[in-house]
Amino acid sequence: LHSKPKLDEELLEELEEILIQSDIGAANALSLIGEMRGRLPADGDLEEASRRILMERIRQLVGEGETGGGMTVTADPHVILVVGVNGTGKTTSIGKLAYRFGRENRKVLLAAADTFRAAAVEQLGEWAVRAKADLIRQSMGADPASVAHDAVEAAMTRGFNVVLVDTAGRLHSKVNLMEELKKIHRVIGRRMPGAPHEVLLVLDATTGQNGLNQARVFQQAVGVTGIILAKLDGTARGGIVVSIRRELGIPVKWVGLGEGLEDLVPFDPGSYVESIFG
Amino acid sequence: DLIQKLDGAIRAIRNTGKLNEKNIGEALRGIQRALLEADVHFKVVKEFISAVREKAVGTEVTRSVSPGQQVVKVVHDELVRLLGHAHVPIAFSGIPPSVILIVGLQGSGKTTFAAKLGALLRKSGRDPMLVAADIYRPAAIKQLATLGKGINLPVFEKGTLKPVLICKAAVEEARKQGKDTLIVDTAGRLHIDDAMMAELEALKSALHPSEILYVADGMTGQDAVKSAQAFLDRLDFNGIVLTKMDGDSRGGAALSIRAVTGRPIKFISNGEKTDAVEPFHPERMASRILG
Ligand SMILES: Nc1nc2c(ncn2[C@@H]2O[C@H](COP(=O)(O)OP(=O)(O)OP(=O)(O)O)[C@@H](O)[C@H]2O)c(=O)[nH]1
Ligand SMILES: Nc1nc2c(ncn2[C@@H]2O[C@H](COP(=O)(O)OP(=O)(O)OP(=O)(O)O)[C@@H](O)[C@H]2O)c(=O)[nH]1
Ligand SMILES: [Mg+2]
Ligand SMILES: [Mg+2]
Repeated sequence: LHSKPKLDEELLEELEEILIQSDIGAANALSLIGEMRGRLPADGDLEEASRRILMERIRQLVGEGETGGGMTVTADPHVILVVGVNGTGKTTSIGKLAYRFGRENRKVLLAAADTFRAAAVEQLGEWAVRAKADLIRQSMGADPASVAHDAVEAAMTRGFNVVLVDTAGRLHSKVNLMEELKKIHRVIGRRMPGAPHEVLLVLDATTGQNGLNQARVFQQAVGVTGIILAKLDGTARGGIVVSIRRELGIPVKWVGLGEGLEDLVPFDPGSYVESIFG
Repeated sequence: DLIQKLDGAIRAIRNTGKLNEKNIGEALRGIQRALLEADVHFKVVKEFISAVREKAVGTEVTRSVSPGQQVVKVVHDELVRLLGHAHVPIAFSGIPPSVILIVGLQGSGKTTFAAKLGALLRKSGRDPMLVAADIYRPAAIKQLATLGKGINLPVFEKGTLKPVLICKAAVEEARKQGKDTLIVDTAGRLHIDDAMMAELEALKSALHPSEILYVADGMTGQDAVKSAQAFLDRLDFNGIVLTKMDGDSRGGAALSIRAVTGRPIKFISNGEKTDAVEPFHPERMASRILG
């Protein structure tokens, strides 16, 4: 005979609020708590058990099958396309990645393929200086695909190990901008079959449920291989990545923890879950 | 859509002729779900639902609309009421130049909005000057200067001097040139970064701005309340700007920030170009949130 151990209403509400506050989503919160209740031990400290079971489940959901965050450089040059909606932290994240790869003794090339936004090229240029990486740029208003092409070309002929392609922020709901991104992706692949080897979607940790739409549309357009969850040094927890992993299979690879060169770490499911319940 | 979802849930209402506690319960659960999915903060949702329950209970069910439509109407009207008035104007000070401070989290759209506001105020007959007070972000000054140049608006910059000194110099320059409004673009910052929040407090006490606008990303989730509350506590800002509303996010952050701070939403930014800004319309926002 089974009798479900009774969790008090107050505890259930508290747990649900922790989940919802982290932007995991109301539906997910409900199903996670439902699942958890089914796995509770018959006796013992239910409060401790409920938390532990929830944390373990979420850790499993975001980290399933991973050998750790970050990524391995698989090609030479390894081409990484960085995409996302406006203001999420793409340019800054590229600076951080460039610095990290540089510290691994790799020759890094940045492609200033945001040819639209005011001072976007200058901003990336500053990061190139800080990270000691080279920069490929054209004039403002140039075809971004052309910049990406030139960068891959330069990397192949001049021996760069990693190419990081910065693109303009774009709302996924803007069809013409998504078409432009597809073209950038195509042109890169034409110059180097198999490239880009990574397509990283930069997500702002403060983003709510719309983050799932973003991931879905970018995934459909250019195939996203990983997420950089930026601004996790704030109070937002970016819980939408749970839905993104569940529904689209896209893992978080990096976490942005600040505005400086060293503020990027490989995603660690354990500490991520701790930060939600911490 | 929401009305169809609710009609199924509250068919029982038809039999009683009145909206009562029991038959409204199911409908409200649907509304609660919709609001959470729209990124309205869960505490704001709770308070909103109880306010709606109070208003809806006892309402006669009229023949001309379905019970679902009736509940949605109560919800819609309450949402519009809560979201506040349209067209709340910017406050200017008697002695020029009036100073408007633009603040908010990283990447929310402040620099772009500063230029937009400059264009708007010029159209309404004022003589504004933009001030580049973000000394941290690479090429932030260049970004504002480029935006200003693009629409022929003067941009005051003084390199990476302390922001208070830049702004004081800007006030001097504005007086010299007869500019009646200064729009100060500040660096994005975390509400939990005490030193950076203190910098804003210092700017406020040095400049006595007539208006402080909190610029928030329209796709912000539950965190909208935490950050807005912190900025309010430390700066007592006058108005809210929601950006990137040309996207497909439901914009629940609008209700969250408005409900928690009580400050009016003054502008909606809906595009990257300098003319992509409009005054706030509560009706439109309510429909968007309800999806
Ligand atoms: N606190 C914090 N701020 C960050 C982080 N990553 C980026 N930022 C800040 O977020 C703001 C926007 O960063 P950008 O790199 O310009 O973002 P972007 O996606 O390239 O923006 P667009 O190109 O305009 O779409 C800047 O102020 C960055 O310093 C992070 O991990 N933590
Ligand atoms: N689609 C869209 N993009 C916007 C809107 N407002 C700003 N942006 C874009 O959002 C990105 C960030 O805008 P910024 O003005 O640099 O944001 P910020 O708040 O000054 O950023 P920080 O100074 O780093 O904190 C840029 O790519 C802008 O073009 C908007 O209403 N719609
Ligand atoms: Mg950028
Ligand atoms: Mg800015």
